[in-house]
Amino acid sequence: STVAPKETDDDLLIRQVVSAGDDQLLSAEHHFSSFKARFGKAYETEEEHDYRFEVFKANLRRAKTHQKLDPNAVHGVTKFSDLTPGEFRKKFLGLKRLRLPADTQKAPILPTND
Amino acid sequence: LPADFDWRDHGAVTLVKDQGSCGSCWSFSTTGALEGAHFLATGELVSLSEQQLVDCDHQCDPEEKNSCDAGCNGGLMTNAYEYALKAGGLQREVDYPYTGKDGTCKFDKTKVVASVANFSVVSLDEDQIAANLVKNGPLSIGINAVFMQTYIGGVSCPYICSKHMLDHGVLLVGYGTAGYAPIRFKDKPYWIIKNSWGENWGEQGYYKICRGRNVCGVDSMVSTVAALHMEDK
Repeated sequence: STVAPKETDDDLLIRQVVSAGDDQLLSAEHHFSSFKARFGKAYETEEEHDYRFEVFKANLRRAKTHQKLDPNAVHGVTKFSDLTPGEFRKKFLGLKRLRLPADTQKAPILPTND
Repeated sequence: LPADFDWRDHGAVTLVKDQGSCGSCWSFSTTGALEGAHFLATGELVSLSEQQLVDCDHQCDPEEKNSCDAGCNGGLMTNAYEYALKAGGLQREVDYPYTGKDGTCKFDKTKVVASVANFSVVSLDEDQIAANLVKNGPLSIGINAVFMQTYIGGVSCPYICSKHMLDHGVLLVGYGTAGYAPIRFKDKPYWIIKNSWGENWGEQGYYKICRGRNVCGVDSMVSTVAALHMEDK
């Protein structure tokens, strides 16, 4: 994919250097155990548990990618870390597309000086 | 315009709520804006009912008749304002509590506590958004939530985030300038956004996203609502 000039920032070329040892130090299993304890997650079957663990690992990789793309914020394990992006969208997002009719009232332009 | 502004400091924002596993973000964005507008109109902060919108609001987009507010299956804040305008208003949260599930409408018009006077959409200009925020109270906005699934804190300012894929309704409550961005060695202005995923998500339920280039479409779908004053009722 390409990046349109308007999408980029002047500082795009400056990238945060992330400690390379993090992955070795903290295993996915440890993260998943902490995640389950912290958010009270329990899975009905072993298959479901294993599946959620795979999803969780994918989300750890995704969080790492987000961290690189969004270095000013902190990204990591959240209560949604055992959900696929599709499940997350279906369960927690719900904004429909806006198609403004021609007669939609537009807010008057306000003064912004002083 | 003030350099920093936060409606939480002025008593216009209720506690962070939790929509649960239900695509009802649009109803929380709607109630948040009307709670703020009602506060400005009456001086009283009242938590309003999202469940009333989930159960009773099936308002359709005037331009797209098959795109209607549909409880946990999604909706649109401007449709919800239109519903509230036609229905007479919203009940209190305590009188019509949130269940996180689609249900049958139990609206009691005699218990309406906040009513919509009018609503409008705000232009894409960030100064106008800030001016409308300061003048009219918290604003309903749409956002691309792709970075929110993994967000823990700080000022989110992704290099790339589509501004055309708006999929989440949230509430703009303020803005700041002192979001220090260590990587850029400068302060980064940001919007303060109230979410509806509980206090154990983000920064006590809030999200900060940088201002300046419509990141994740944060400036693309902004609407403001005015509440009826008591004497108007």
